[in-house]
Amino acid sequence: IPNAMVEVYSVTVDCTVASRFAHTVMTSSAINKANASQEIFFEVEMPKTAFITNFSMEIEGQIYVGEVKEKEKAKKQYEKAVSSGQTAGLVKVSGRKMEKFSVSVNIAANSNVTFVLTYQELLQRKLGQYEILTRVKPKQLVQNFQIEVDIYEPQGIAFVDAYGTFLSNELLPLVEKTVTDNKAHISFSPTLEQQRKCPGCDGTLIDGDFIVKYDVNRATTLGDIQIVNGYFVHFFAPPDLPRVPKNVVFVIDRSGSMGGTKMQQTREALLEILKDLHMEDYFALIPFDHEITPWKNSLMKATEENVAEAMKYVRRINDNGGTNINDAVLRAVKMLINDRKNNNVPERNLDMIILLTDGMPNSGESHLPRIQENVRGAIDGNMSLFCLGFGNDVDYSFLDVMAKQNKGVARRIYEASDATLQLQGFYEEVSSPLLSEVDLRYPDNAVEYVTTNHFRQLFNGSEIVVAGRLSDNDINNFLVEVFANGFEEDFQVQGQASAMDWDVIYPDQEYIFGDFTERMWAYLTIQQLLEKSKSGPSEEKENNTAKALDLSLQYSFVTPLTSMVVTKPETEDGPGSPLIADKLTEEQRQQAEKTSFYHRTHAHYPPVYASAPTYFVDGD
Amino acid sequence: PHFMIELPEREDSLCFNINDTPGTIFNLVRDPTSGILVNGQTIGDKKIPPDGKINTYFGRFGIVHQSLGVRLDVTTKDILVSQDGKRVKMLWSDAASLKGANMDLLLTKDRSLTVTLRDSVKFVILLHKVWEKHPYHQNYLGFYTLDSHLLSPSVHGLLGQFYHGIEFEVADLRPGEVEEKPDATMYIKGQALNVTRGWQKDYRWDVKNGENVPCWFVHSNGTGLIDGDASDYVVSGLF
Repeated sequence: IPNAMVEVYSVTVDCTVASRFAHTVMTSSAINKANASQEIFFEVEMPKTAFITNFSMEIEGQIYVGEVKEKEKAKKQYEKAVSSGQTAGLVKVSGRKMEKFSVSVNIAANSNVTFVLTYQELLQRKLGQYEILTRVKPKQLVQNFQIEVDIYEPQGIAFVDAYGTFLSNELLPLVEKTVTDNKAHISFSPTLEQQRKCPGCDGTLIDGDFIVKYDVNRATTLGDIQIVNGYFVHFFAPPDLPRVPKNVVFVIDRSGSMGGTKMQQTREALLEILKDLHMEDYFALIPFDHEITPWKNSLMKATEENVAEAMKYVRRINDNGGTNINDAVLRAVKMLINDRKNNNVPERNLDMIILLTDGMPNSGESHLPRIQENVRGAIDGNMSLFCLGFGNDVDYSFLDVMAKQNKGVARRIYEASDATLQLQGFYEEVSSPLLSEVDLRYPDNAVEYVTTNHFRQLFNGSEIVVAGRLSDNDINNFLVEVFANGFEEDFQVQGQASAMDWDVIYPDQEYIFGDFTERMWAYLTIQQLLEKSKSGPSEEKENNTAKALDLSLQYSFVTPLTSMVVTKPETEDGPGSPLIADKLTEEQRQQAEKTSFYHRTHAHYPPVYASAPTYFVDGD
Repeated sequence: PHFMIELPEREDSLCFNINDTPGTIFNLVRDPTSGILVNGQTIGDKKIPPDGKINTYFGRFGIVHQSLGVRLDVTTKDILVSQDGKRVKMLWSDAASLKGANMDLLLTKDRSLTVTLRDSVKFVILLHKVWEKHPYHQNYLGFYTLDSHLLSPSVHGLLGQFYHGIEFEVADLRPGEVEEKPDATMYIKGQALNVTRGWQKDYRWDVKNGENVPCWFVHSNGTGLIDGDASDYVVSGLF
């Protein structure tokens, strides 16, 4: 917070990545230079895929540490705090990728405070690279400002790029990058003068995202298996595989609510996507509102003529009427089944449906669980369903569950000028399957508590990660096999996993951040349990939720089931009230965005109405 | 229909629903001093939807300014303006801008009618166009007061009673039936009401989707928030 009487004298971001598992520590120190006590704020942003693991405040030598508790228990403390007029809740949504953690404390005159926030995440490989995103907004010039990123990848580093959205030509050379075979170090540490917006002014140039992108070498088809401290992790992304052609049906919502920009962006994205189809692919278009009107009654080969004709058709798709998701998806399933039965499509092509919708079904079947049931029954494990939820009014969890029930994934498309690119980006991610029905096998007598080891697809540019625990600490190697369906022939590979000695690979590195393989296993397990707890029989859901909660508590991860409780120091007014840091779910994020959208748009109103009260009556 | 009382100074809003049989006429604003009267008549759906829920909306508004001799009859089809014995009929498919000595009208085709009555009130009526072949729903209207500060302290009605602000406190936040919608206790007019944090739509800026406005929802037709109960605002005629 810009305040002349508060000097932030140190801001450091220290990120260490060991085998894709990133551990970030954000530290900020400030001094209250005023003659009276005042509130000092600490506000940082972190990726929404990260789990907070630690938070502490040091005030006058006294350290206040956050404690991870079961959410329900923390909630009770929270309610007490709210009823006594205190505020709580430290984590809020911030854009598409980030979450904001903010806390404030009252600091005595001429006293110091140091805030330290730690979070961990498994970096996901997308389109051939991993991304470490750090958002920095110090708001004032800082004596000691430093971003340090260390990457340790035993497989070897293929490339590293580092840049910042705030980096001018003058600041760019200050980014130092050292890359050796399996280690990279990136640092950025501008002086007070270099941070200054202009000579003599107090404004800082440091405001935005600092991004590091990298990839690792992939020498073997089996992938890389690392055994460290009794846990193993298998990274599987074989190089040089031919892509599998696909049969893809695009089911496009053109109901009234898609009118305007959304429809326009959908058309633009579809035109680009059609251009990207490969000659061996087959495709169909099923636009729908309350009526389902396929472009053709069967899938068409992506020949130049067919694609050109489809593009003409796409340009004419207009919004109108209600939303019948149920019948539209069932129509797509039926089309794929019929075309297979009639041998209209090649046998080894992979079947997929891509559903794009912006809202709730209000025509035909509108009961969401029944739609999920109908779709699951019709698909019956024979094809993948990918769902794109466009805008804020879509019930994302409905689409998410439906996609997961049918070997697919869901993605939110945010209403913004780049929606076309978001749609294309998602398509790019899922449109190039390299393998299907990937089965990674490990000997039962050697490993236990293995994370999901069967994957419906492996997409180009992504990576499959499986982790587990060794059943016996003395095991130093075991057999690993991978089976999958590839293009034209089956994919089968086997090899030996051997324990790694990090001390040998990184002799100068005494300590990275402890038991990272074990924590990576815990992170993956919790994520998968949370996914599973969204669907399936209720007993299974409860079981998975309970297991995820246990692990979250055991490993001190702030997940949607736990909260971090931070007790503020006592003040003259009495004992400090607890503050709660939560992990938001996708639904909560969406809800928060709806609210912030409302406030944001109000800023554009003519001033006379912006502050005037409004009284109105309208339809529900 | 849902009623919304936005209180920007408190960065908060209050809301409630009032439902009655289609055809009921409610008084929304009555200011005896300036001679302003706004009444609204509800309509229902074309037929009862399969979920059996009877929805009502405003389908017609009658607005009178006695001192200025102005009368407006706004339906989902057309707008009838009478002033000093002269009558003008406009269709929602028109676009029009009328500037008079006592009244300004701005009709945006198929969307909104903004009315400014000299030295008294400014409001907008929105037309919600529903897909013509929709099996259940039909077109309806929304009424938004934009400026009411010139009305007298005696102004009343379902909306009018709030034009001069309202005092309330909210405390005892607790989990509600739905996780995202906590309940709380609202202290208002000497009573404690159970209220729920929710959202209602403001359609002024996006007539199709609306924008969610977070508000404290008062249950049971606004009982406890409004003076008397909803039936006290039922009137026999539009004018």
